[in-house]
Amino acid sequence: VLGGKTAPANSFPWQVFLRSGGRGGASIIGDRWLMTAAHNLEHVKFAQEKVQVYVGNIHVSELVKSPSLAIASLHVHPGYKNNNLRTNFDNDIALIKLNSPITFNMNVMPVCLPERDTELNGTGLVSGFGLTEDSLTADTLRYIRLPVVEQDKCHRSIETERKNRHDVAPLTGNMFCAGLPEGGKDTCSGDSGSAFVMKDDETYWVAGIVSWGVDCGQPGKYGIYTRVAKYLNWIQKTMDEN
Amino acid sequence: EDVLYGQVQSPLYPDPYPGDNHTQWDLKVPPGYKIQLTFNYFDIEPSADCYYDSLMVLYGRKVLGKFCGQRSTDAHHPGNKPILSPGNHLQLVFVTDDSNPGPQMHLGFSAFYQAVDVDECSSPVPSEDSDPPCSQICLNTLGSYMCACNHGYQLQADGRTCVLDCGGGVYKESEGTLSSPGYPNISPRGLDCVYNISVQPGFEVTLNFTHNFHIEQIYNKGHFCLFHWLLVTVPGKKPMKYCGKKSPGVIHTGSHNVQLEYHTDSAGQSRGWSLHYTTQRVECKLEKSISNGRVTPDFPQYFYRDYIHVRCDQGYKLMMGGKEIKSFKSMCQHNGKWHLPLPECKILDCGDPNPLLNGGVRFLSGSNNEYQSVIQYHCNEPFYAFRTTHSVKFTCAADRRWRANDNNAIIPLCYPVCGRPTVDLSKRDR
Repeated sequence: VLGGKTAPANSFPWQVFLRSGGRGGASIIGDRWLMTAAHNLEHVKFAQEKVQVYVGNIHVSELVKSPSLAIASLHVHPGYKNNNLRTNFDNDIALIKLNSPITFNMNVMPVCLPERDTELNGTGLVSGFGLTEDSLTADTLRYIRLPVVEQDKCHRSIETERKNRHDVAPLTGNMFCAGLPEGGKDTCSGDSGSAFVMKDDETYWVAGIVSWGVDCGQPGKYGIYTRVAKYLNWIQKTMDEN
Repeated sequence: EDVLYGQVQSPLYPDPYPGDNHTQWDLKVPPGYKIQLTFNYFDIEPSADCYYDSLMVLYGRKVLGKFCGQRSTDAHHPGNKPILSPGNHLQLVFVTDDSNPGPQMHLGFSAFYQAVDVDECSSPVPSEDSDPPCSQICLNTLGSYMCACNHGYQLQADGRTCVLDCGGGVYKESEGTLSSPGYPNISPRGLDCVYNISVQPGFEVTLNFTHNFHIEQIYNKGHFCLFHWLLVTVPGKKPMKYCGKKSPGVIHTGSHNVQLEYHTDSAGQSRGWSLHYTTQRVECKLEKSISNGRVTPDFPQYFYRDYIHVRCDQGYKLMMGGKEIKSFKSMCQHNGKWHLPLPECKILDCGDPNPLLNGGVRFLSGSNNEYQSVIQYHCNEPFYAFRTTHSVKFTCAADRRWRANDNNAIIPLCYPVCGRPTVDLSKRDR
């Protein structure tokens, strides 16, 4: 997280520290279910034994002192295509099923899923253990408040990049953008899979999953997030069937 | 061998009998018969007192006749009249001396004998005692006789004596009437009448003597009812002896077996007694009441063969011998005891409430998880919550399940509360 702040303890209790070849994030959406970006799991070729997940602390150094939660299975969205070249992040969503249910407390709590067909307006909070503005990975969880960017505006930004660079993935309707036009505040490498949350009344719900972006925190470039509301049916179905 | 008839002839008959002869015949027919001896020829040297030759007919040592002569007109000639023996045997002794006077030869005798039935009823056997063969009715039969009794009397084991029929015996009916012989007239003397009332176990006999009661009452040296009495015997109890003019009235024997013995001696006078007996079923007492339950049917008294059921009030269970039983039924036995002891009704319990994952339970009222205890489930807030309510109360129901107010026994789940961290950045972060 670039330009953000250190997250106070218990402020993002759904935050999961994920290790799968590299650093990443995930969020708790049920007592046996975690949600992350599909591309996080691609690093280890979707081998669940190579994935480790930790919850309940804002410090990575503390998190890794405990053993990883045991994983029962990985469930990558069937629409996610092989993305080794990072040229297609469509359907960048995956679920991780745990062997045992988590007991929730002030340190560990699920984040709510969005209502169906929710329009994204305003700002959201996104947290992560990824790169900071010092290009260092964070030991302490960091967060940032970002506005959702209009889809057309973001589309234009991406298309401009795609004209200049051949390896930029397209923006699809399953994604949304968040960030500041002047840059400086953004999510970055190591934040992938973490939740972009918005708040209704007293409740935080996960609007997006940190997915990708061109560079980090650059003016005119925005972070791209998987639009979770598009996947409610798949999430429900996957949970029901497993 | 006993034969029914035969012939006896003098030696050498029909030739003249030899001299100096002594011949004896012992005739015998079956018992109950006499012997009738008939001479069809008789010619024995006549002499005074049949001194020389003779035929002597004997019954034991008794001489029935000593015969001789040729013609029926002779003094000692047996004639044509048959000789009848008193009993079933007869002895003939033929004796001749060694000389016969003159040329005339005597041929001797030829006789036929046959068994003749004895009428024992009209002619008692002389050797027996002087009593008649039957005390009441005598019936002669061929070779024997039978005794019979008049109505109201019974032939005794000796086959000849008749005694008054007391009307005794065993009375098995559930009720009936008994009275002494001849009642209300004077009782016969020398009575020893036994009456047994024996109904099936489980019933008790009650005797109800009529007011008109009269048994000779004589005291002597501290003893009473000396010569006439009525003895009532109940097994396991001291026998009760009654006499006098006062009726014993009603006697609850408490037994299904009662014996009455009525005795009169050869003197005195009693008019006797009469009673009507009834039977009642044995009572089984309920020694204790059932707390928190009831006995059905609800009768003031319970008797032999009555069944009772015990049912517990709602919320209680049947216990017997420390074990729970599904139902209880007991029958009043013939000995006045229930075949099973009464059970207890113990308050039931629902057991420990099922734990609630990510929640808890606490008791609001009651104890030991007993019937109507109230518990309350709650979720571990703020991280878990019920979907629709804050907490759920359950009550221990009669079916031993913890049930909510809507009778539902299913404990709702505690659902995770999502998206509400205890630290909310939005409230302070600008």
